[in-house]
Amino acid sequence: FSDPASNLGLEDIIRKALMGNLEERPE
Amino acid sequence: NRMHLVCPMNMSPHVDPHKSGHGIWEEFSHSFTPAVREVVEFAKRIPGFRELSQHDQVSLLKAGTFEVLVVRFASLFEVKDRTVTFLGGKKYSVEALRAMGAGDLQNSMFDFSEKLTGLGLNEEEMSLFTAVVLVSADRSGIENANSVEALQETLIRALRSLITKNHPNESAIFTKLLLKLPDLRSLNNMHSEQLLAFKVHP
Repeated sequence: FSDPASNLGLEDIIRKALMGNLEERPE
Repeated sequence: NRMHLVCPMNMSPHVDPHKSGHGIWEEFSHSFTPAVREVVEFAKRIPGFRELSQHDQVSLLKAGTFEVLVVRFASLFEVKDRTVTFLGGKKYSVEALRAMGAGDLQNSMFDFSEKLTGLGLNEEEMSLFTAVVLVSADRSGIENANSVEALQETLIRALRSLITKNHPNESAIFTKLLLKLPDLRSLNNMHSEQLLAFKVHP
């Protein structure tokens, strides 16, 4: 890996945690 | 063929030699993933953070999560009894961890934790400082640096007025806190180097 964050799957966890909130947001 | 994991985000530094690389990774992610999710939840509550573009929210979190975790878990490094508490709850001495492969990063983490704890911040101050840490993370992947900078300035101003209000006779505290930012950056760099060198064999 050239990017330490990718090594941990960090971006994927962050994106899911951020998106989760968008999905839960009421219309 | 390393048999120890000296990062306290693990349940224990001891690795089951019969466990596969995938199993070791999975166990680590059980502690690591919830901690990262908590950082994201914290970021969402920082006033102004959600107004940044989604790309910049992700970039700041990618660059700053380790630094936020260092602040949040500073108490795992107990300077007085020279121990590190792992997430499994057990304490390990500095010497034991050194024998397992911990090096300069561990010493630097102790140094940082000692200085941060020494400032005696309350919960509100620590929370605002942590917000400053996150928005002060490396900006190399940021699209709109002006927005991030504006948010950083707002939060730093809020931190300064909170510290001034709570510690009217200790003006050095605010300066000392700001000086923690480059310390965190160098801890982050040391940690990244170790992470890049780290391999789990299948």
